Formats: sequence, structure tokens, C-alpha cells
Amino acid sequence: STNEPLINYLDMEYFGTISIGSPPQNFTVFFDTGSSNLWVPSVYCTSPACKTHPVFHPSQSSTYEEVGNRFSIHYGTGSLTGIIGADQVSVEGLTVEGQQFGESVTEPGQTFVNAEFDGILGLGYPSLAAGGVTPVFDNMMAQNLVDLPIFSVYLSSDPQGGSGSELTFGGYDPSHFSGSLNWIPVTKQGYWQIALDGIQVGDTVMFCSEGCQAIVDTGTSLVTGPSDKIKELQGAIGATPIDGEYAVNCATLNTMPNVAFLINGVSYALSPNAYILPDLVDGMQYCGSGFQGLDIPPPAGPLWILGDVFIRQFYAVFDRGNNQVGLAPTV
Amino acid sequence: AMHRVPLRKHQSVRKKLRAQGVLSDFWKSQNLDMVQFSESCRMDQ
Repeated sequence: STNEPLINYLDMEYFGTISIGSPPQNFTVFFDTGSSNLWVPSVYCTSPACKTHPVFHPSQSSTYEEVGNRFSIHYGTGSLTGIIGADQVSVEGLTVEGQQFGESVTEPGQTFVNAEFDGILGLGYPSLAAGGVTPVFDNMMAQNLVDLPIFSVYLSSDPQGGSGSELTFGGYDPSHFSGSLNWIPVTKQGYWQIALDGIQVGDTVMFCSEGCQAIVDTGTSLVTGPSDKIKELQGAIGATPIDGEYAVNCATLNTMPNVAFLINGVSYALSPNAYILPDLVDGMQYCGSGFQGLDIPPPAGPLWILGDVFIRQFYAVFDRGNNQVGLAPTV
Repeated sequence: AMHRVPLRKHQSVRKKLRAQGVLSDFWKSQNLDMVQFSESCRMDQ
């Protein structure tokens, strides 16, 4: 089967290390709540992307088991195909036995050549898993590796490499947020999907006034929404197309409006400093918009995606036990 | 018992391609219309 992970690998910034096999073979992955497969490049892969990343050697692992059925995952920019194997997967002292994972055989054109990650570890619900494999966190729960069926994500805004950012399995860390967590029911168990009550720009509810659906997605770095609405939003914050993407004049940041997401009766506001992504190009300051149009057709969409731009501001707890998401301002 | 997985922040591919001055070429090569220009163009036409 195929699925449509909503991955904009262009903006991926937060990666961690996992190991697969015995002895362990290490890979840099990003942890993606918008997909449910674990895959890494394999020794069988001949694509350019596999020449620039470490590959998994099943013959070098004494705990490897061949499963053999094929899988394919489609991204916006290409597809990934491979075969499914099983081995032990370790993440910071947690070792999952017999984890089924994808060994990529072909990887999309140039898509992953430039990426600094080797593979992806999906943290979505099982219904999203290509090839019907059991996701890593489901195996962690089944093998009693975590005390609570919860994982949480803290993305630091620290300009020095976001130090302190962490994914926590088995609980959450109150030192990462202020106040108390607001719990929001998951409306559909695939992505981590929730209901929005509205989206306010400045003092006006401009979008989603009748309610809409959104997902909290660590696999998307920006905040995305239906392209017609995002185009309007870009205009409302004063962003204009520059060189193929939306940007603002950095001098206007303090006059720009907040953008707030109204969720379950609570307002989650993003200030311009939160949703504008500064960069330095040829010595010149560049201020890109953290909003991007992405049309997700029915039945999955339309969907707004609350990616890293949002998660950097709001600590996110993903509760599989109660099928709810907890949010609170990060400190 | 919580298990913390440190996450390292890297420079994104977008920033890399922008610094190399090839980002707009990349959008074209991937047929990605990040600013919905083509949509409005069609309407004008």
C-alpha cells in the first residue's frame, strides 16, 4: 500500500540518532508524527541519495530477519521504494526487538541527496503505516519499554543549533513548558489530527471560523494550510513573493500581526518573531515566511499543518493512551 | 522512567539552497509553485 506522508524535507532541522542491528549500525533520522514507517537507506540502493548517506547492511547484523515484502511511500517530490526487514532498533537506550522497517532500494531523484538525515522514524498511528508494519512506538508500548503510552517533543528556539531540543518517550518534562498542558482530543487516528475553532490574524478571525481540521506534525517544519487561504494570510502579514517564496521586509516585524490558532477554547498565538524565519544571504538579512500553501485533497484533507514553527512555541505531548494531544507554551 | 532522545538542529536544505542561490531553480526543477503564482496567472489568462 502507499501513503502520502506530508513531508517537506526542505526545512527539516531537528534530527536524532538511532541504531539498527547487531552490532548496531547508526543512522540519523528525523522523528515524524506525520508518518508511521521507519525506513533507512539499504545496501541494495543504487540511487544518488544512497551514495551520500550510510546504508544498512543486513548481512552484517546477526539479529536481522528478512521479511521481504515490498513497500513504497510517495512524497510530494518523488517516491521511495524498498523491501521490509526486521531487526532490533535502539533509540537512546530503548531497544525494540523485531522492529519491521523499510530498507530503501530506490530514493526520489534529488530529493534526499541534499538532506542531512538518512531516514525517517514515523510516530503516527498504525493506520498510516505503509506495508501494514507495526510502528516503532506501538512496539515500544507492546514490549513494555515505556511506563506511559506517551511521547513528547520539545523544539528549542535557541539560535545556537536549537540545543536542548529533545524527544521524550514514556512521559513529558514540565520544565519545558509554563502553566499546565491543555489536552485536545484526537479527531482521527492516523496523523495526530485535532479540531481548530478558528485562526485569528491580529484581532480578526480570518480563517476556519466554522471550525476546521489540523494535524500536529513534526515532519513539517512550517505551518501550512490550503493554498488560497495561505495566500490571503501572506497578504495579511505583509509578505510578498521574492525569488519563488514569500518573505517580508525585516524592518516591519514589530508592526506585523500575531497569528493565533484557537484550539479547544484556548488561543495559541504565534508572534512575528515565531513565524518569520530569518536567514543571512550574501551578508543581507532575509526574512522568510513560516507559512506555506499545501493543498491536501479529501478524504484526508483539507488540513492545516502545525509544524515546527508552531511546536517551537508550544511543547507538544502525544498521548496514545487517551488519544489526545497536550499543548502548553514552551519556556 | 523517561527516555530522552536529544535532537540536533542542522541547517535546513532550504537555507543551503538559498545560500547557494539555486533555490528558485530548485522550485522549477521540482515543478513546485510555492507562491501560487501560476494559479493566479491562469485566472488572468
